[in-house]
Amino acid sequence: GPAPCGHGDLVVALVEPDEARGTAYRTVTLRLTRGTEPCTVRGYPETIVLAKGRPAGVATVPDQTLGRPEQLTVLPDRSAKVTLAWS
Amino acid sequence: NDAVRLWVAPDLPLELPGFG
Repeated sequence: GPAPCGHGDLVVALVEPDEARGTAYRTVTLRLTRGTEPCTVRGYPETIVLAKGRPAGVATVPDQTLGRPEQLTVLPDRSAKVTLAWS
Repeated sequence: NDAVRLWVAPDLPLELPGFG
């Protein structure tokens, strides 16, 4: 099957903001870099909040209420999405 | 000028500017 995604395989294609009941959301669409073979991602990404380019010391936690991460194969016509929320 | 950095894989960091 496809190999795990690595350096340069994925790019941010779209960031969609949303807000509900005091919580802000950003849904990030990740697509294959043009010409890249399909590859897989698994689980939650590591997430760090930066302030002026440096870690801001903000704790981040996975939230299973937004869906459980499965292994996904990213294809040229099939992107992967990550939703970030903060309140 | 806050941002969020996601590691989708150990060698695949993606930076999202314009947070906060």
